[in-house]
Amino acid sequence: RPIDGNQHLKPEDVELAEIYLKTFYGLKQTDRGDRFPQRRTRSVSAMEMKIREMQNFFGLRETGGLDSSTLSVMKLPRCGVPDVEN
Amino acid sequence: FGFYPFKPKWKNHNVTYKIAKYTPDMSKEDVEKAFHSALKMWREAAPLRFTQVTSGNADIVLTFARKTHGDFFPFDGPGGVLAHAFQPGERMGGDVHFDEDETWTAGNQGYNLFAVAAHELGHSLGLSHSKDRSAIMYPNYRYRSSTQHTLSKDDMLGIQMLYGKPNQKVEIQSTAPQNCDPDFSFDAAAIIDDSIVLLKNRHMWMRTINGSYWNQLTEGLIKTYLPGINDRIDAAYDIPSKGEAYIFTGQKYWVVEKLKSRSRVGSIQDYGLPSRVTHIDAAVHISEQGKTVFFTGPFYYRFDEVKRQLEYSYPRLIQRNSRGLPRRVDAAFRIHGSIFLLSGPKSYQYDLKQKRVVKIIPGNSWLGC
Repeated sequence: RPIDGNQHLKPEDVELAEIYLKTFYGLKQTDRGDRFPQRRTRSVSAMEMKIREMQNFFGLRETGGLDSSTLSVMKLPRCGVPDVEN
Repeated sequence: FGFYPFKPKWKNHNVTYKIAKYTPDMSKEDVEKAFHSALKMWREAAPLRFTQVTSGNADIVLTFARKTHGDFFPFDGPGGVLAHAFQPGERMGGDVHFDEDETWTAGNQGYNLFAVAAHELGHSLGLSHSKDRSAIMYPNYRYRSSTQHTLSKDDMLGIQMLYGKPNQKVEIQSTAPQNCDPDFSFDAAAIIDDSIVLLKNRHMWMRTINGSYWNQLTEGLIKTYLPGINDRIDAAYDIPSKGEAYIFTGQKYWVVEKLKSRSRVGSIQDYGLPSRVTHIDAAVHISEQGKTVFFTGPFYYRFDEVKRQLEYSYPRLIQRNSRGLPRRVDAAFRIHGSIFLLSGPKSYQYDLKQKRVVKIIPGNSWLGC
């Protein structure tokens, strides 16, 4: 089930978001749920949680979803050091 | 502001750094200048000292690399991640890696190296990312030349939580130039009354041409030696045959015949310089040619002292035929068959016969450092 409000997302945006959250917010490989569909529900909430964490850091509306303002921040050039404990 | 877990920091406040690799996008000088400026900003906010080493180990090693480069964080090509750094610690601790797939610049065409280095060095000192958009430690790239050279309150508080405030004595001294500071640079230089005179802010050093003892004069004494010249001095040159020195402050120049005597004043327009030239960076007279060279920005002009007019086909780029010359000149003076050009922390010896730079030494070695 795609994350709420993200039906319009391009696959490359989801891919970018997953890499971003893995690099800067400690999203685990397993959290991505791409290998074990039965874990998909849990992975979606793990992803949503990480998106909320990132939205909180950048002062965005904490929707848990990959809305356009969240994606545009993810596409900005930045430092490679994670934003949360690393 | 934020810290790494367990708040790692450098126990020894004398931190060494080494530039292991440069980027082909910029001149070595500009890369070093960007790193010096970034370190200077942190040094002014906390009791830290940075010493550059060129071989052996260093606390902080700065380098440029692309894609997979020996740590667990491969770069991602142009855009995206620009650089990363490691928290204070042994071996890779403190190191900074810049993504060579980016275009690095001293300006804003591409990613400004100073801006990114200032951020990454914050990590090398123990700071993690800040949520404060005005902070250097904010994770996303921003470059606004006007405000970029200052730490935000947030950065200041963060670094002082780790290392404390800059100790008072350093603050007081910061008005007096730190002669042997690796960043030390000069404002002007000339031969006056048979002495090499070097000037910085309102401080003046004098040494007889063949002597070796420097006599640092405090501001009060400058007023004695150069009465009436109260502004910061930009440039100076001398014409030995006339026994006169010319001191430039902004659009004015002062003709000094004898130290401690009052001087005549004129405008740099008297030299026929275009109105866009608002000040002179450096000047030096070449007696066998009867010409005076004026340096301003990356250009230089030549003035014929006999005809009292600027020569045609000028200005020219200082680095026009490279010859090892720096991009800009802060001060210049002539001894025997060489012109010494002081640029940033370096002194370039230009041999008039060979028409090229024959030696480069640290500028403050003229002060015995």
